[in-house]
Amino acid sequence: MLEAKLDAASQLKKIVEAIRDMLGECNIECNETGLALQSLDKSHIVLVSLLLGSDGFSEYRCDRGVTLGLNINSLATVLRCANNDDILTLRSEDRANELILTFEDSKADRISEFNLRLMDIDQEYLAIPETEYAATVVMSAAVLQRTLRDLSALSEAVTIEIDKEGIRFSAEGDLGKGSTHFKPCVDMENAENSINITLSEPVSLSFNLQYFSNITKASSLSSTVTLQMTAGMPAQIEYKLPSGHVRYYFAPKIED
Amino acid sequence: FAMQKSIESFFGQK
Repeated sequence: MLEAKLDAASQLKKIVEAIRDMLGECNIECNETGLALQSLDKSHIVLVSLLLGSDGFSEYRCDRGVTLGLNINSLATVLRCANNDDILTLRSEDRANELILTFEDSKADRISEFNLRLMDIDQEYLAIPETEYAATVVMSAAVLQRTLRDLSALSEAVTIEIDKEGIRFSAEGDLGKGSTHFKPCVDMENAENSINITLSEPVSLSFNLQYFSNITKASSLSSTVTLQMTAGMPAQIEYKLPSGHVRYYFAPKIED
Repeated sequence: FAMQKSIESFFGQK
């Protein structure tokens, strides 16, 4: 039996909006620690890992594991019926075939209830290896999104090089090439504009910019993003949530 | 010429 309450529906609405374009049918695993979703995007190039900790809910109860098999776009559609500041409750009985969502306005004189049909989705779960990343960069989520968007005008791929001088994003295409380099810096006024680099050795990887733009849709969830890279492995891109995270494991393009 | 790899080629199945 799952019963989880959020004081503002916007907390869940914006997370689902950020990942809905990448995903289709997926299982949301609910247990006493919270809600977890792990799913490959349609291209199998990105693995999305979402965790919403139970302490992020104003009320949370899940005494036995519940799996919510649903299409993320259907969930997004139902959530569109909630106002951002509605109180949102998710409820599902054990082995139920529906998820009940209720939206109450704060004055509690309007309450909507939606029943989302659940499905049995046999999903392959991938083992995410513990990885020692050669480089970790913490930077503004908006700056990363803007940098990649600018370079997507030049090419469908971006090369990211991280060394002790900083982090360079570069792209080359038919009309020419371009690059943006950021030095490590600390911005005392607003810390989110700082560029913090932890490096054990330089690393350079290339990625598809179309998929990267899907990933950076999560920039609305967190002011900073953590980018972790190591040679020959998928990058880990993490947007922290008040009590959880949205993590993307992004497969690089490998020189053959 | 850089080849796009899939995630499965890096992460095994559980």
